[in-house]
Amino acid sequence: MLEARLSQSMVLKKVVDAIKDLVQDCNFDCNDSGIALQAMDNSHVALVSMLLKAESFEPYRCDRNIALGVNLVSLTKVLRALQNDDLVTLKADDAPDSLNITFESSTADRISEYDLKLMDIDQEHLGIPDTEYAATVTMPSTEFKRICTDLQAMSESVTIEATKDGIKFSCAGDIGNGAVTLRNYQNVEKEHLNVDIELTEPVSLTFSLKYLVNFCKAQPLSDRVKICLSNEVPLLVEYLITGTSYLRFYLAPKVRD
Amino acid sequence: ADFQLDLYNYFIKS
Repeated sequence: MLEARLSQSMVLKKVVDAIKDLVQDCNFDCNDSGIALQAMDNSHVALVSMLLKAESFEPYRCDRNIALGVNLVSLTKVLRALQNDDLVTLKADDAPDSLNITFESSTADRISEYDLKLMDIDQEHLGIPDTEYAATVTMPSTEFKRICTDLQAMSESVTIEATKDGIKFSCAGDIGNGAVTLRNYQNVEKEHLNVDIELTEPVSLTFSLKYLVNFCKAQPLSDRVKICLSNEVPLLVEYLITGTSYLRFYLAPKVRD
Repeated sequence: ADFQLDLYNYFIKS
């Protein structure tokens, strides 16, 4: 059976909020190392990959592999009841029909208990290869969100170009063109503002802004975001959750016929 | 026209 108690319960709500507009039904795959999720949007353009490691929970117990087939719209309805400092506990049997979700107030004077019906979801697990990316950019997640949102007002697509001079986000739309360039930036006192660009070779790729803006719904999870690019390879956008738990998005580049 | 790589095919081949 599964029993997992999360003191940073808002993490769960933020993860679900970040992915529910991209994927609707998905399996939360539980095993002794933690809870993982992998789901692709209907158009096969974006892939979500999440791992909440066992050490993010206290206690965490899962004796065998359990797949929790969850409708995220339904889970969102349950998570509405979650309050800021609540502890959340997930419980399920080995072959579960439902997921038991408990919210406890930090003062332990209120316990809310929900059973969420589960579904059978036939999802193929895809192998995501370890990739040596040509460019890796770590930057403030709010900055990335602002750039994507601002450029989306002008165009459907953005070209991301990483060179030794920096990383350039540019778009061309009906009303004109726009571009934002970021350079390496180190702030010793406010490290969360740093822009770190690691480059082995120049990269230029074009992506749909609709999807990037969607990924930015994960911004509340972390003040930093990592963007990894290689020519002709899906873009990786990563938000670290707690410790080494993560939420990753992969996005197919646009290629000219 | 722009063509978007199918991630399913990409990852399944990997």
